[in-house]
Amino acid sequence: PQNNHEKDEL
Amino acid sequence: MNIFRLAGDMTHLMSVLVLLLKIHTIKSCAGISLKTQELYALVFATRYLDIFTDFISVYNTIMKLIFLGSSFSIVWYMRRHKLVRRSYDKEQDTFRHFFLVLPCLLLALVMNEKFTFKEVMWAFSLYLEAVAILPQLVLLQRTKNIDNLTGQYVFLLGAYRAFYIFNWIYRYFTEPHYVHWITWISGLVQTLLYADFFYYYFNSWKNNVKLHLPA
Repeated sequence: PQNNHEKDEL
Repeated sequence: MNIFRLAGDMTHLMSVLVLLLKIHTIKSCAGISLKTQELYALVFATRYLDIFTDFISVYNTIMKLIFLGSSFSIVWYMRRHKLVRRSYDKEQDTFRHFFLVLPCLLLALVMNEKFTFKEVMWAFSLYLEAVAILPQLVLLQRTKNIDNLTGQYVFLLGAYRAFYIFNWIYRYFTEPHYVHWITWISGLVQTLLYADFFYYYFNSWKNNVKLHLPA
């Protein structure tokens, strides 16, 4: 359950 | 956005900006590893490939631009500015980029969330960030006496690492499906690399003496 929206960290 | 994440981002931002501002003001980069700075510039450049394709938030986009701009500015100052580059400890800063970049690239090709250019580069940036501090730590060991600038810089970076780990723990328990093995393991490795430095940093602070690292 991983999508690009989860990559919100810097 | 939770408080740990915000504190992590702010200490990360401060570490880069404090370094850039001091280099700009005192026109010296003594004690700072150019190798580490170049690796960080590469880390940001490869991680933020999504900056124009995936919009997350205004905060996110602005922070990415600041990190890219400031890290490349530091490299520019250390390589090109005629006063700053004279203060650079070139003979001591001998760590080879290649030894860190190549293993990280190979690992990213094997361990990634999806085998696409963007995902491989994203994984590469996380692996590289974990070890990018090594040339700086080697330089600290060699030059032994650490001025305030370098001490504060590594301290702020270490604080950023610690806050991010609290952020992951918090998000794991509060958000469904929040699992990022690649981020967590590389982040943990990176934080452990700071543990040794922190031990000496706190000891010198506690005893109120100038920071000295053992040989």
